[in-house]
Amino acid sequence: VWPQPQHVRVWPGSSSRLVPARFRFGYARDSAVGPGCAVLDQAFLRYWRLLFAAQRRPPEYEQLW
Amino acid sequence: EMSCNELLVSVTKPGCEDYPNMDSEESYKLSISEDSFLLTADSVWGALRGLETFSQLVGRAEDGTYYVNKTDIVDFPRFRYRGLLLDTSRHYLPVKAILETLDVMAYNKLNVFHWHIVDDPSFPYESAAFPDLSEKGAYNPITHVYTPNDVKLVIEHARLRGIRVIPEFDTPGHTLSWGPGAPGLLTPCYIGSKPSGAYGPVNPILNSTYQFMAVLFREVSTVFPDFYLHLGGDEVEFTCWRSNPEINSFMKQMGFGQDYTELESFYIQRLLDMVSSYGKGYVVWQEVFDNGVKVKPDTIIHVWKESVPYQHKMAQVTKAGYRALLSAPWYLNHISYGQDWLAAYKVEPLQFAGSSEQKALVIGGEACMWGEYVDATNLTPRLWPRAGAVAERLWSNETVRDLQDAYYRLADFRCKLLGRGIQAEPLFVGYCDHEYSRS
Repeated sequence: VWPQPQHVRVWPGSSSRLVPARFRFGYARDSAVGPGCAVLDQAFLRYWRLLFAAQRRPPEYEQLW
Repeated sequence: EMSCNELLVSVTKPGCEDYPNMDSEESYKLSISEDSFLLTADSVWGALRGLETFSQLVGRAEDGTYYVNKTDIVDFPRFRYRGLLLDTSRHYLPVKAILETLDVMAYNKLNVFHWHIVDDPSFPYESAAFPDLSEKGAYNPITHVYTPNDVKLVIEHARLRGIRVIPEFDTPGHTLSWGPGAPGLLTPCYIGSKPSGAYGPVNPILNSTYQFMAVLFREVSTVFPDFYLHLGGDEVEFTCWRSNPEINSFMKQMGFGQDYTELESFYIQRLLDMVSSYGKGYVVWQEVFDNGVKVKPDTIIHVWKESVPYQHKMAQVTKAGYRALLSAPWYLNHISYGQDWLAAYKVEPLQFAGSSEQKALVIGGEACMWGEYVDATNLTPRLWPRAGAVAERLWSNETVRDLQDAYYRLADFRCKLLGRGIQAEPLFVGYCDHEYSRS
């Protein structure tokens, strides 16, 4: 990661798969900020696109887009 | 290997803040386990930083599947001001180039765009109050200007990435482009007893000058929402003032003797008072401090000169109780053969003689990209990934200094930038899995 975070702990050999068609960003239930906050709503779209540039966006993102 | 389909973001404090500011909270925690991804932050700005980190953790296997390793991160910035200066006067930079720069700033967790928008060569800012400034001072008043909509677009693009926009309208020097659109604003230079036809810095002895500045800076204060404006104050050339009989008569009347820094201070003082009255704070180049201008205690002094070692200036500024912003070692428009990112990376902003109270007054730093030899053709590769060295110095822990480790991470990050469509230059020999492609 650049710039280097303050504290990082990685467990080698333990990983998760991300499936672009299903992967989404969302607000946690206890989050004080939720849908409608443009800063995060748009960041979700942006980062989804950055991660899976060549993929098709999931339907809920298509709608937002 | 499990599959997880969601990164949940939890912001603990309510409110989707309007604009980031100097006190914005940017810390975050990221917890990636086999079956859940959670990002926690106090504010949306911290959440943005965490999203960037998450995006850098995701890798792609040879078979094309995306994966992320189990990871826990607790992160926060070392300095709260991590800036980048673009100069849009020496060469006009298209809005698109500015927006792309803001994108890459966000990838680097930089959070202040210092927009050195006007200077001697051109005045591209389209002012509502004084349209003649760009009409007569821009390289081209139709194509080479920043309209009010362009400025709004830049500010909004920056806001959505947690980046503040601090404009600089540098005076009394660096103002030649202001002259054609503001008759009477600049000082007429003389040869003997006759005007030479040339002009120097802003004329500081006329009431009309201050009336003009009052209107312009009121507009600027409204257009740019950040609390801070950069008011410049650097490199004031005294030759023209010295040649002008009216200026000399004023000097005599004011008891300034032959000390033109007194006259400069007289001007700056009035300008700072004016901007304060609009409820704004200000950043000034170090000469304002060097000349002993009386400034508000919360003024930020921008240290840029290399002639006196900058460490001395940082010590002086902070000893006087002012907040300091460091740029002197980070003039990235200066280039050389080889790995010159290393020089930027090795800088330690707090390495000067001073107490811990003094060190606490260093709010951060700023990479500068002056525009004499830079336009949209070479801006991006000259900036990136070199400005990344400054970004890490300002974000990461003081102990993060291993050059070999930094090289591998920066080279990898540069490959990620290529993947994101950014023409970042190579650090040294090597390749990226996905090289830059124009499409």
